Amino acid sequence: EDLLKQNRVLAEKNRIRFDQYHVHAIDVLGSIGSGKTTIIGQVVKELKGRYRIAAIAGDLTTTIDAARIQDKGAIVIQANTGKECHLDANLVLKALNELNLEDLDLVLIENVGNLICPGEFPLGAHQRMVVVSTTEGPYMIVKHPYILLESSVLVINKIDLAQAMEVDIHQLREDALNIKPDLKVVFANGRRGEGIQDLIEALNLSGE
Amino acid sequence: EDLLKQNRVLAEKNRIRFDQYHVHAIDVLGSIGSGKTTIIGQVVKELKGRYRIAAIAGDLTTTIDAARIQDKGAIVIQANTGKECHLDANLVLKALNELNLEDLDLVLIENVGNLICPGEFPLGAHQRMVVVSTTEGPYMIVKHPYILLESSVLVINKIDLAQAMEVDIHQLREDALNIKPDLKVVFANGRRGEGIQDLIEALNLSGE
Ligand SMILES: Nc1nc2c(ncn2[C@@H]2O[C@H](COP(=O)(O)OP(=O)(O)OP(=O)(O)O)[C@@H](O)[C@H]2O)c(=O)[nH]1
Ligand SMILES: Nc1nc2c(ncn2[C@@H]2O[C@H](COP(=O)(O)OP(=O)(O)OP(=O)(O)O)[C@@H](O)[C@H]2O)c(=O)[nH]1
Ligand SMILES: [Mg+2]
Ligand SMILES: [Mg+2]
Ligand SMILES: [Zn+2]
Ligand SMILES: [Zn+2]
Repeated sequence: EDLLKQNRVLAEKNRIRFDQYHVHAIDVLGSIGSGKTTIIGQVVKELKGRYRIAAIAGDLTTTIDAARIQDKGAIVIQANTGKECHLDANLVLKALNELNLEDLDLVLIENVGNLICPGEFPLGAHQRMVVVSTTEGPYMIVKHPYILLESSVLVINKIDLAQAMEVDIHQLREDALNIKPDLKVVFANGRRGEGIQDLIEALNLSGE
Repeated sequence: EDLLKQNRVLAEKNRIRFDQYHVHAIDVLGSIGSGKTTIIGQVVKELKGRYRIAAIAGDLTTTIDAARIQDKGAIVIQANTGKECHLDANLVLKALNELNLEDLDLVLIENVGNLICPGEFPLGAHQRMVVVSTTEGPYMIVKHPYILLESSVLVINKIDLAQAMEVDIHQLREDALNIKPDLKVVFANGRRGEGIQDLIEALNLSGE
């Protein structure tokens, strides 16, 4: 309806702006505590030598995630999400106003912890990646097909806990590929930095 | 705004209906995979001898949760949440139309996996309980104060994984009590049924 259309118009404006300055933008989604901030932090740590990176962190009441990503070496803009259950293109537009895009190559956007409505609200990023965790159980992929259809990369995180959770990570990967056959699936232990190289490759960021 | 007000009006209607038939209703919230279905199932298994129980399960594309709760011994109505990121009073009203409330004592409602917007959409239940998981990390309580303010019981689930996650469950409890001093906090391992007795007591369901 109207709000969705309005958001798409703003998302397009954001996209044009990113392209104007040759900045690659990635929207990072995933449920609460799945490991988005950890994974973003590891990607920043690994790539800051090669790219000038900024992140947009959206949180309700704290700046914890923004601080954690900043510590890894990125400029971070805190988006004030209020009580919204998803980031929207307008919040991203405001955050972009605080960045000098001409001095950046890569922008990583941490979306709000939700696997349902962010699908309806594109931000103007070039690609979307979803971070799920083995600790969410074996059904979490089959229960959330729509968000995967909108994404190019899926990170199955916290593989170190798969055994304790009795979750088969290869089954999760198969569930994901049944939904979207060309999805790139990466296994990770975000805390240990395992899988980050694979992720960087899956995001097409290892080239230069 | 308008939709919120409309929802509150319907929630009030649901509440009156529950009271008319002396049915106690509990809204169960928590992030994706935190353990809502597992915990509801354990409560059903424990109390079905003493109460006639129905559950309302809300899921996007599957009936997995409904089946799991049914197996424990409750009547289950599947609410078709579409792409909504929260249950609303209207969906609950439709579900109630499929139940014979005169033959029930307790209704457990599993809300959608989201800790933000369900706070804005009361369903007409008598109380709300939140299920969080140690696997979501140490900040998850301080990041979501609003949902706790609306709830009477917090379950800190998956305590078996607290050590692997390096999460201090007593700190989580303290974080919660700092937000809402009269909140009842229960530690649980839903899979093993640990903490379910404490939960039943915290929900005031152990009396009869
Ligand atoms: N065991 C284990 N813990 C992890 C892994 N990755 C992240 N964590 C931990 O999981 C918790 C949550 O990680 P975050 O990176 O904050 O997750 P998030 O998705 O950003 O969380 P929110 O922004 O609060 O929704 C933290 O305690 C992390 O240290 C992993 O691969 N294995
Ligand atoms: N290790 C461990 N696993 C648990 C515990 N409680 C539940 N689980 C597992 O966690 C996974 C998710 O549990 P669910 O009960 O489906 O969680 P949920 O909140 O209903 O998930 P959604 O409805 O999909 O959002 C399942 O694999 C459960 O078996 C626990 O205390 N410890
Ligand atoms: Mg985060
Ligand atoms: Mg469930
Ligand atoms: Zn939303
Ligand atoms: Zn919502």
